[in-house]
Amino acid sequence: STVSSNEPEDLLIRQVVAHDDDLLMNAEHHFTNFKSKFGKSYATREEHAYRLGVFKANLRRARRHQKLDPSAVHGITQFSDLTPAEFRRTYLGLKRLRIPADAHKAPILPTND
Amino acid sequence: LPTDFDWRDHGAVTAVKNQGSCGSCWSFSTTGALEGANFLATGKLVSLSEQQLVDCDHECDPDEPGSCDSGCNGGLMTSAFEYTLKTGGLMQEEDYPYTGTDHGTCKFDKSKIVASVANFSVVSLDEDQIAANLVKNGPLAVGINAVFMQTYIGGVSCPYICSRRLNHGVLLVGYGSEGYSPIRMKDKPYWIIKNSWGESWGENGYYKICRGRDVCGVDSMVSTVAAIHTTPK
Repeated sequence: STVSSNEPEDLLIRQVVAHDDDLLMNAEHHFTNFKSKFGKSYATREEHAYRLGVFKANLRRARRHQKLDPSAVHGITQFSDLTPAEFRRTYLGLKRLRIPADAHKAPILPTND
Repeated sequence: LPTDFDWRDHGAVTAVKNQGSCGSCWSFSTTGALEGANFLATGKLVSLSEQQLVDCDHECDPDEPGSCDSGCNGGLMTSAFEYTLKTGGLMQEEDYPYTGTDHGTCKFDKSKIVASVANFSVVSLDEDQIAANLVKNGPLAVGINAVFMQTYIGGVSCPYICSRRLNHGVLLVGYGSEGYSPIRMKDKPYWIIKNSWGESWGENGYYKICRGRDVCGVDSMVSTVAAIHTTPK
């Protein structure tokens, strides 16, 4: 694997860790805990099976995020049974901003002392 | 500028709220900034109504006529400040509580306004200016790309790659000088972000994201608001 950074001088030593596949190996167990912790239930067996599939995909996604963002902790959250599109549609809601030319700009503040 | 600063330590930030299954993040970012500004103006911390914005604010971006504040379908903090300025102010949370839906009619009662906007501005994209405006004017309404927030549990988020396309409205409440960053072998400064997905998400409802780079666009849409002292009639 490769690691890219804007600060290559920081990468004198690359962290090497074993692949932690525990989450994926025990996905169904973690899904049961997830449902219990966040009070999730699904109306039909088909919906349950679909959400389990989404959950597994999100475990793989969390692992990718962990590699891309090693100083944070990524894993199972209350949104782990949502596809990225469902997550965006349901929980995000910032419209596109084009700041007008006549927008009132905050004055520049002194930052010494 | 202080090396570390957190408006929670100064009593300017209300408890973490939960927007539920509704794309109303923009309204929580707006109320958070005005709650802080109102605290600075009056010395009192009052939780403000997001539902008023969800139900009553349909302000449009003057440069993009189709881009209007529209309840659970999204909005903009600067448009919401404009609405609040025009309408006179916001009611408090307990007088107009949050329902998480946008099917209701507007129940705004002008006699129950508790916080009013004096003016609002967009902040320079320079990180020191963002910090200075935060310290001087209170918590800031900011946009962010939330792709890493779906799986975030804790720590300082500092992704190697993150789009600058903004899709989530949050509240910048402080910054720290030394976040743990093992792979970079040194401590990194970070912003402290109040989110609106409840206390069980992230670090008790908060998100830390590193400073110093264009990470997830957090420094690209920043607005500050000032409040005037308002007494309910």
